[in-house]
Amino acid sequence: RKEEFMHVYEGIDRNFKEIYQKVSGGGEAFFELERPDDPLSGGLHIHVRPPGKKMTRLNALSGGEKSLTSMAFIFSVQSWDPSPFYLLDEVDQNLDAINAEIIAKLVRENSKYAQFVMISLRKISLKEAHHLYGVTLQKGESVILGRVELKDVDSYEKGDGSAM
Amino acid sequence: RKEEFMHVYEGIDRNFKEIYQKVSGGGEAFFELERPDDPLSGGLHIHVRPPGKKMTRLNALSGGEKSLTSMAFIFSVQSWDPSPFYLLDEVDQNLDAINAEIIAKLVRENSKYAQFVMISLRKISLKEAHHLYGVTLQKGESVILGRVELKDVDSYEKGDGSAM
Amino acid sequence: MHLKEIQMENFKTFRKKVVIPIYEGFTGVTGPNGSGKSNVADAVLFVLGPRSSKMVRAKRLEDLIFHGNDKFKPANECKVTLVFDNTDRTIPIDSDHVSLKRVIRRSTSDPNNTLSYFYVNGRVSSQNQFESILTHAHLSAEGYNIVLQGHISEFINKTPVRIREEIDEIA
Amino acid sequence: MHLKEIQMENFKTFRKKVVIPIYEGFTGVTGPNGSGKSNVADAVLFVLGPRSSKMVRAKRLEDLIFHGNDKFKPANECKVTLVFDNTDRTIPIDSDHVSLKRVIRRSTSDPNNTLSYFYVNGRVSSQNQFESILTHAHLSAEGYNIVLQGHISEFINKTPVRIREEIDEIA
Ligand SMILES: Nc1ncnc2c1ncn2[C@@H]1O[C@H](COP(=O)(O)OP(=O)(O)OP(=O)(O)O)[C@@H](O)[C@H]1O
Ligand SMILES: Nc1ncnc2c1ncn2[C@@H]1O[C@H](COP(=O)(O)OP(=O)(O)OP(=O)(O)O)[C@@H](O)[C@H]1O
Ligand SMILES: [Mg+2]
Ligand SMILES: [Mg+2]
Repeated sequence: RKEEFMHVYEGIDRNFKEIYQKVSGGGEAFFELERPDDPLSGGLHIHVRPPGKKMTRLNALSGGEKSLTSMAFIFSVQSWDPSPFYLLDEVDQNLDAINAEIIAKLVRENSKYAQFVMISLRKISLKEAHHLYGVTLQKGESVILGRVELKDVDSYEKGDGSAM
Repeated sequence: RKEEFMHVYEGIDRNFKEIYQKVSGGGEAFFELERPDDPLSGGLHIHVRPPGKKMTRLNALSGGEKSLTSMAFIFSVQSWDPSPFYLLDEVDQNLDAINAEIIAKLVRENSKYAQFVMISLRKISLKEAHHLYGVTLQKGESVILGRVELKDVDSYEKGDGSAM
Repeated sequence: MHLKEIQMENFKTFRKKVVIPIYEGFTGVTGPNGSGKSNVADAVLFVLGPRSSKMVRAKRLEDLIFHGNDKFKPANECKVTLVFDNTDRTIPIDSDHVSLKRVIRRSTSDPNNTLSYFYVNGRVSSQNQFESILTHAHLSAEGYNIVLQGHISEFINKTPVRIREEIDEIA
Repeated sequence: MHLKEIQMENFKTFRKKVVIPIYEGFTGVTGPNGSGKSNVADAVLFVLGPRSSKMVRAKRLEDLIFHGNDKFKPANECKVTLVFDNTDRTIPIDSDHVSLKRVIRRSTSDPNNTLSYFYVNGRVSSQNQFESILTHAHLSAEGYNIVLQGHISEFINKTPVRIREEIDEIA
């Protein structure tokens, strides 16, 4: 049992280092086991070092840095525990334009191996999608607008759009 | 004491109705006291009805609807308990382009009576500001770029920008 | 195996029956605040995670049934169906398509109670059978594959022990 | 009365002394993830809310002191000063400007302990005096005027009694 755990652990750790370095433009990341000799009796700490900074506790990271680290973690697990279908609801809320684009491109790349549905309000993310749906509210009911073009997103948002 | 409370309560309630209607494009909102005969022994419920929808519990609102309702509430309190200075950190994260613009215009209007500092990643909000600062990371330290133009925001974000 | 379509009827803001085809690759979904985007995510969770605690926005199951608007009265039941392409027989059922449908209906005798019904390829099934199919298909509501709105940072905010346990579950 | 400038030195990612003029009207602040925008908000809270629970991101006060990078060693103290224009004498001090400065310093005798110092217009003061000035000026960390990142929906997620109490406090 311990061997099995360590095998998966080392695999995910390797993925996480690689993906984090890629999404953060050169940062460092790694896992640390509380009890390396008896891993199943302790916890697992995630450490990251954004480029140019010192290694920090996850709690001290900024909102965007946390979202980026979380996405890197999710993708590092994927190749070990692949799911056929992913649903991501506004994971790009905290991300600046550069990081939002990095994550959207990563989703597009991974969508070769699994289906990804990403809900987003930001064009910088949506432009990476293969297919785009619009949802709008008409007379208090949701209506799905078939496959829309990104350039049309503006107009229907202005139209019946302000659904609040 | 009860009269004083009711006086302030009715004032804020009136403001909230008006501001919510304005920001939501025709929705309805009101306060409800749990014990109208003895208000200080009960709580206060906030009810909102987005346009075209039924009156809902606050918890059932969408992310953007909640943010909009919260901002309407904050502004309704302002004229009763004015502060000289407001600091808003990415309050537009959940808002679509239309609602982000509505809130930013409301901030600009209220900035006649108080100073507003708004941290945001979205141009649709930042374009309403009178003054704009950029913050960027250089060699692991934060540097304030003096008053920047909105059109420059793109370039410096691309430059040393990806601070993650 | 992949998801072919999501069907909804009287589920939250989706009153009329609607069918959303899901293609391979990356599908983006956008729209104004409050238009119903996250309600689509809730519909998927409604089927994938019958026991899941992730369904946070509804206190009771009946909150998921269309509660009416200026024109229509509240509905008495709601349905969500996920249709999967099963040509590779990942799901141990001998058919090219597998449809998983969940229905909840306000009970006529006791209005405060809502009854849940499960159907596999149109035939009555049970919650346990649902769950065994979902496990085979590597589809779970609790996994890393569904990130609800506002929950992105939760993955790294878990306790160290919880994170180790999750890796252990994968092993 | 209004805020004229924010000064920081060795506060989180702001190592070098920096002075940020705050003008009337609407000031926007933007920049890449992790660049230090929310750290500016923390600096304001550091002065306005000495006892405030809003300072959530730092477990201990010393986490606020610049902790070093590839080139510089960690600092031993950090300073934040807010300078207010007081020509209308809202703050009961007879001067056109009022500067409120807070300093924390790692104690030399006990490295785990950080000491806090408060200064008003350059002269040593106390936390109580700070608080009485802030109350006069209608500036508080607990009010509706400071919304931290990710906390926007908290205002309406409070319990009904808590909301009524807050309106009562205004009365
Ligand atoms: N049972 C129900 N019947 C009808 N409407 C409902 C029901 N439950 C929730 N709603 C409505 O659904 C709306 C929320 O929709 P949803 O969360 O999907 O929006 P969204 O498109 O994700 O918006 P955002 O961009 O703000 O996240 C609320 O206005 C709520 O009143
Ligand atoms: N004492 C400290 N010394 C040096 N750096 C620190 C200190 N405390 C926190 N930091 C760093 O500050 C950074 C967070 O900055 P901040 O939260 O202000 O970013 P932000 O610009 O608001 O980003 P976002 O757009 O993602 O919200 C983290 O990378 C963290 O490591
Ligand atoms: Mg949503
Ligand atoms: Mg921030």
